[in-house]
Amino acid sequence: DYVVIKAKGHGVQVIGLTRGQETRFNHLEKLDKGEIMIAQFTEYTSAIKIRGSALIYSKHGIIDTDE
Amino acid sequence: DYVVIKAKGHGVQVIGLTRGQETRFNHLEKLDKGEIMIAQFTEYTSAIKIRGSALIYSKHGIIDTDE
Amino acid sequence: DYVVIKAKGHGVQVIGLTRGQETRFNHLEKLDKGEIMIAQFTEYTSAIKIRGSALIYSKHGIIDTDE
Amino acid sequence: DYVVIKAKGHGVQVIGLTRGQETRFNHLEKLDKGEIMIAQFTEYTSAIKIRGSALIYSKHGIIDTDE
Amino acid sequence: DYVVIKAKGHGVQVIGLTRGQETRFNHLEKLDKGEIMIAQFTEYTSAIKIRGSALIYSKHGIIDTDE
Amino acid sequence: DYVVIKAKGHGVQVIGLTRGQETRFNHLEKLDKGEIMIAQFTEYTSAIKIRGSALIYSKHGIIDTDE
Amino acid sequence: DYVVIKAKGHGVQVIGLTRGQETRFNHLEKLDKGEIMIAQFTEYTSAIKIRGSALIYSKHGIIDTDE
Amino acid sequence: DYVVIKAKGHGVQVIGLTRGQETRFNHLEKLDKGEIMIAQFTEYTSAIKIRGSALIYSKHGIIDTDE
Amino acid sequence: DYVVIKAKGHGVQVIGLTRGQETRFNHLEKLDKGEIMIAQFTEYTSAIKIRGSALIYSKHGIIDTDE
Amino acid sequence: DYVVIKAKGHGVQVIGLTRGQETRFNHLEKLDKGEIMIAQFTEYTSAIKIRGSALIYSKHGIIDTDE
Amino acid sequence: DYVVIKAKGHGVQVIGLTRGQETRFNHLEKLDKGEIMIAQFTEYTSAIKIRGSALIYSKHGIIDTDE
Ligand SMILES: N[C@@H](Cc1c[nH]c2ccccc12)C(=O)O
Ligand SMILES: N[C@@H](Cc1c[nH]c2ccccc12)C(=O)O
Ligand SMILES: N[C@@H](Cc1c[nH]c2ccccc12)C(=O)O
Ligand SMILES: N[C@@H](Cc1c[nH]c2ccccc12)C(=O)O
Ligand SMILES: N[C@@H](Cc1c[nH]c2ccccc12)C(=O)O
Ligand SMILES: N[C@@H](Cc1c[nH]c2ccccc12)C(=O)O
Ligand SMILES: N[C@@H](Cc1c[nH]c2ccccc12)C(=O)O
Ligand SMILES: N[C@@H](Cc1c[nH]c2ccccc12)C(=O)O
Ligand SMILES: N[C@@H](Cc1c[nH]c2ccccc12)C(=O)O
Ligand SMILES: N[C@@H](Cc1c[nH]c2ccccc12)C(=O)O
Ligand SMILES: N[C@@H](Cc1c[nH]c2ccccc12)C(=O)O
Repeated sequence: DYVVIKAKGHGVQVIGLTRGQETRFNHLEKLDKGEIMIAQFTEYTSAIKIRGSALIYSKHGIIDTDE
Repeated sequence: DYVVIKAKGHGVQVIGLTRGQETRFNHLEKLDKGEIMIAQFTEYTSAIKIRGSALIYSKHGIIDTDE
Repeated sequence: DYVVIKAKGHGVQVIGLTRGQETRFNHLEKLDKGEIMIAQFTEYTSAIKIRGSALIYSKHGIIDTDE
Repeated sequence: DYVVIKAKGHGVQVIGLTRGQETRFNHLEKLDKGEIMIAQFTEYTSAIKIRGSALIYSKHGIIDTDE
Repeated sequence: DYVVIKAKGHGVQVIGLTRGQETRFNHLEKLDKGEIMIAQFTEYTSAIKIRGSALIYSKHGIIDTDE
Repeated sequence: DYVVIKAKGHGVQVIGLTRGQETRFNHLEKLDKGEIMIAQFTEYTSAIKIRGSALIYSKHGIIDTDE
Repeated sequence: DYVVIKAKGHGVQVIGLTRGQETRFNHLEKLDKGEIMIAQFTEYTSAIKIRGSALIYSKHGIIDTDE
Repeated sequence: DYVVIKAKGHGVQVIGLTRGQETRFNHLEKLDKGEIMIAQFTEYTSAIKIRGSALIYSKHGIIDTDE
Repeated sequence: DYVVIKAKGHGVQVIGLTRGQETRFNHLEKLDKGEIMIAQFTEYTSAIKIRGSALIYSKHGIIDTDE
Repeated sequence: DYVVIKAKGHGVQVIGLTRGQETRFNHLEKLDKGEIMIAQFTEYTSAIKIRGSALIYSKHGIIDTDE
Repeated sequence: DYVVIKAKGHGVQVIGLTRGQETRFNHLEKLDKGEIMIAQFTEYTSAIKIRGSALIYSKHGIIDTDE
């Protein structure tokens, strides 16, 4: 399982939250406008948080943060 | 399996409920307007509760808390 | 497998029934109007009972308690 | 695999029949009008019997006891 | 795998045939008009025989004994 | 995998052929008009033969012996 | 995986060819007009040959020997 | 996985090619007009060659040698 | 997984490339016009090269070397 | 699971991010205009970042960095 | 999983990139106009790069390097 995140604006943050009893930030990836990140769920990442203006392509459809 | 939660308003709460005999809050993530959380079910989280104005994208469709 | 429960009214009860030879209540979660619970079937929960005015999104369709 | 049972009338009975060489009642859950039960097949329950006025949502469609 | 049997008339018989080298009746469940039985194939039951006026909901469609 | 056999006439024969190096009859089930048999393939039965006037509901469609 | 063979004429032959280094006839089943055989691929049978006038219902469609 | 081969003309050859480092003919089955062969891929057969006028029903569609 | 190759012209070559660190030709099968080869990917063959005028039926569609 | 990346312009960068507790660049592949990279998720790569003008073909649709 | 590559022009290069911590070229296959390569992802190849004028048939659609 993976999701595709496309930055519509600058400074979009894609944050991996840790899998396990504790939930904290394990990585923050900054995306500039037009950059794309394709991210899997993994042994270390069981939730993803996205800040900024972006499009998220997921199995449940395309989500626009701005609409 | 994951769901996508998009905060329509400020102060949306995404709460993970523990897997196991006992059911208690294992994590509460606050989302500001426009922020997105993509959350899996895991070894630690077997139910998710959502408070506030949000859109939930799931395999059973898109659910709007406000409609 | 998970189902999504959306409380249409106040005081909706989502009750987990125990897996095993015996069937009893293992947890009762109260939902206020507009709150959402996404619940899996688990090693501890093999049936779910819902009381009150709610919408249930399942693989067999959307069920409205009030219709 | 689970089915969803919605009580259209009062006093609907959802009966779990035991898995194994013997077939007997292992649990009877009473549903009041509008109440919902979502029930899995399990290690203990390999057949389900339903009495009273109800709607059953299954992978083979929606079944109305009254039609 | 399960099938759903709805009794259209009284005295419908749902008969489980044993799995194994021998084929004999392992259980007979009587259904009254409007009653529903949801039955799995199991370690003990590899064939099901139905007598009387009933509707059978299966993965191959809905079968009416009377048509 | 299972098939559904509906007897259109009297005296329909559903015959299980043995799995293994040898192929012989392991069981013959007689169906009266309107009776239904839902039969799995099993460790003992790897082929099924049907004589008489019947409808067979299978994953490859509905087969009418009389057409 | 199984196929359904319906004899359109008399004397239809359904022949099981052996699995393994050698390919020979392991069983020949004669079908009279209107008779049906539902046959799996098995540990002993990895190919099936059909002679005579028949309809074959398979995952790749319905095949008529006569057309 | 299996394919269905229907001989449109006489003398159709269905040839099994061996699985393994070496590729040679492990079996040649002759089909007369109208005869059908349903052949699996197996531990011994990893490729199939067909000569003559035939129809091949496969998961990628129906192939006519003559068109 | 298999592909179907139909020779549209004479002298079509179907070449199996070896699985492993090294990639070399492990087998070359010549097809005459109208001949068909159905070829799996195997422990020995992880790529297939085709020369000449042919139709290739694959899970991604039908490919005509000449178009 | 793989994605297909097509460079629309020169100097497109396809960056593999490491799987594991740490997230750093494990490989950067440069693509010239018209070049294609088909990339899997692997034991070493659990996220992919793309910079430059490109088309990404994924299971969630086709994503154009420039739109 | 495999992709199909059809050379539209001469001198198309299909390059296998190594699976593992290091990413380097493990094989380069040259295709002449009209030649086809069907390539799997394997234990040795986790990414494929394509140079030149070609059509790529993948599960995400057909990609034309020239468009
Ligand atoms: N640490 C949590 C992270 C998480 C996953 N899904 C969630 C839903 C809600 C809150 C937290 C989470 C876990 O692995 O289970
Ligand atoms: N602790 C419970 C949480 C839960 C999951 N699904 C539920 C449905 C109803 C009530 C509680 C639950 C469990 O793991 O089983
Ligand atoms: N304890 C029961 C709960 C249950 C599941 N499905 C049911 C259907 C009917 C009655 C009870 C049940 C079991 O695990 O099997
Ligand atoms: N005890 C039976 C219950 C059962 C399941 N499916 C049935 C069909 C018919 C009659 C009984 C049954 C069993 O586990 O097999
Ligand atoms: N005892 C048989 C019952 C059976 C299953 N499918 C059948 C088809 C025909 C006749 C008998 C059967 C078996 O387990 O195999
Ligand atoms: N004994 C045979 C029965 C059989 C299954 N499929 C067949 C097809 C043709 C002839 C016989 C069969 C076997 O298990 O393999
Ligand atoms: N004995 C052969 C039978 C066979 C299966 N598929 C075939 C295709 C062609 C020729 C023979 C066969 C085998 O098990 O492999
Ligand atoms: N012996 C070869 C047969 C084969 C399968 N697919 C092929 C494709 C091309 C050439 C040969 C083959 C193998 O098992 O791998
Ligand atoms: N020997 C290579 C063959 C191969 C498969 N897919 C490829 C793609 C490109 C180049 C070579 C290949 C391997 O097994 O991995
Ligand atoms: N090292 C991280 C990389 C990663 C995957 N998905 C992510 C989502 C967000 C941030 C980082 C990641 C991991 O394997 O889990
Ligand atoms: N060696 C890398 C190759 C690779 C696969 N997918 C990638 C995506 C981007 C960059 C490199 C790669 C690996 O096996 O993981």
